[in-house]
Amino acid sequence: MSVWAVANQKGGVGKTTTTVTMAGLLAQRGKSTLMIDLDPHGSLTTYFGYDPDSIETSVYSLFQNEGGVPSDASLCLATQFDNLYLMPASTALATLDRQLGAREGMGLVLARAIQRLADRFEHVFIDCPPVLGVLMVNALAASDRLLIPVQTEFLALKGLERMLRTLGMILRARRRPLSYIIVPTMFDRRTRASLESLKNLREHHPDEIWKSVIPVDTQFREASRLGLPLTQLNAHSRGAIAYATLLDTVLASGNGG
Amino acid sequence: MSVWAVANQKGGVGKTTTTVTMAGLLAQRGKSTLMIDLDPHGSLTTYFGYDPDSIETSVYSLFQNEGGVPSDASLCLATQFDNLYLMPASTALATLDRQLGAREGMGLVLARAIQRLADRFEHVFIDCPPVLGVLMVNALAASDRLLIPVQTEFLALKGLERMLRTLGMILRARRRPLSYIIVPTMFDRRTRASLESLKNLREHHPDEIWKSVIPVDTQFREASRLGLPLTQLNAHSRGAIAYATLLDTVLASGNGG
Ligand SMILES: Nc1ncnc2c1ncn2[C@@H]1O[C@H](COP(=O)(O)OP(=O)(O)OP(=O)(O)O)[C@@H](O)[C@H]1O
Ligand SMILES: Nc1ncnc2c1ncn2[C@@H]1O[C@H](COP(=O)(O)OP(=O)(O)OP(=O)(O)O)[C@@H](O)[C@H]1O
Ligand SMILES: [Mg+2]
Ligand SMILES: [Mg+2]
Repeated sequence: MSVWAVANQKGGVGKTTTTVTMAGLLAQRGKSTLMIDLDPHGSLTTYFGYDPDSIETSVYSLFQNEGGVPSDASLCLATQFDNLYLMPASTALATLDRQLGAREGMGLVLARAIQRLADRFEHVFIDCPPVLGVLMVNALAASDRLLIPVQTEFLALKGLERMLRTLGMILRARRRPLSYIIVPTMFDRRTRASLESLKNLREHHPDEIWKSVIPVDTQFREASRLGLPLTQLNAHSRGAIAYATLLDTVLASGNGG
Repeated sequence: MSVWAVANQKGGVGKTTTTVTMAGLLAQRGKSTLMIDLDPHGSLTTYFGYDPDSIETSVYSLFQNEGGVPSDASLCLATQFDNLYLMPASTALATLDRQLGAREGMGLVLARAIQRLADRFEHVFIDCPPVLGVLMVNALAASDRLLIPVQTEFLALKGLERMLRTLGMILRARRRPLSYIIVPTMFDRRTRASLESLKNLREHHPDEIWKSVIPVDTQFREASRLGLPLTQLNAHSRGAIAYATLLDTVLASGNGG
């Protein structure tokens, strides 16, 4: 089983889009895949037609009564797509940081739950919220690959430096290394801001950045309107082809770059 | 003094862009304007050339020793633009929810600090993080106008319903009403997703939605690369003209839409 975290503290960079598209591709290739929505705002849960406000059991249940959890299997909802499952978020997740506060040992709740599911899924994708807190710490503790979507624009570059510093701090506590790959998203070759940011990213992070880019593609919005992974809507769209190339690269390298 | 909050739990919808552009416009019109960065990720602080990781005094100081705060004036940094000031964020803000936990009375820290600055600024803009927590509660308690940027795409619509439900809960504790205006952003009239979402927004929120839209404009990214509000880079760009129209509408109506 391979566990992927998709994270960046900057909002709106394509975390949910990356999760849906990559997990969708693996499911289409016959791999049993679970997506976990760790964002209290519940974009991933909404994408597949569930309501984070009213959902009964969600990731939140894992944190409520550790160990006595409703069987993990009941947390994994089927989607309309073969091999693709969802562990939904509920808006109650927004209260976790306040509730847990400085309580020890709450950083491994998700990792333990995922281990219990090891025989059911070949891939697990964790969609993170755009904020540093107990949920992101859980995601990084549970994963063995990390994708960091970064919009090709100025503000996102500065944000990446901060994200990598934070990552360094969190990862010091892990025993196993976590390889990461920086994925340039929403690349628009018509604008100077995109071209300069990409050049800057490649100069500063030559070893961790993916050699290609995810281009701007208006079909992503269309796909989310219809609740379909883009590869189901149009496998030949620019965005779908780019994510398929990313998946092939990461799988071929065994880990990162 | 007029205090505006710019908030939406969804990431990447244009909160920071709205703050910079509206505050920039007011400053250019000769109004003394303060921008407050409440996002631990510090996009607004970075935009104006400061570093949220290393900054000494920031909004965080307000929460540290309530009452014995470094004089609020020292928290307001000058920018290179006349009449435009910044109260920066530091990354330490990310720890506030955990630190404060369920402690009472921490929802009014920002409101009290802003009241102390009433004689120095005509307008105050609060840029919120994409997460519901003590920082957003502080922003909503401190403001008398609320702008909710909403991307014209499907996921954002669902997110808006949740945001408005949350808002209702938080506002019940306020004595004064808070009028809000929904600002459709990144509108791309070439895509069906944008057109349908806008139609949907107008049907569901006829009284609270602004009658126009902020169009997609690649110059916003250029402006952030150069650290300029768009209206300083190019006052005749589509995005700048749209925000100027928004500002005129809100000022003319005295309050909301
Ligand atoms: N390559 C792309 N081209 C065009 N639009 C895109 C692309 N990737 C994502 N989008 C659109 O950008 C918006 C933001 O994407 P998404 O919600 O995946 O970001 P996120 O990082 O998950 O946001 P949040 O911080 O709220 O979790 C969505 O409307 C999505 O459809
Ligand atoms: N109308 C627009 N047209 C094109 N690009 C835009 C527009 N508004 C904002 N942007 C760009 O979209 C990106 C996200 O905007 P911004 O950072 O303001 O969103 P945000 O809601 O503040 O994000 P966060 O949730 O991280 O705080 C930035 O690159 C910005 O330049
Ligand atoms: Mg998301
Ligand atoms: Mg922002």
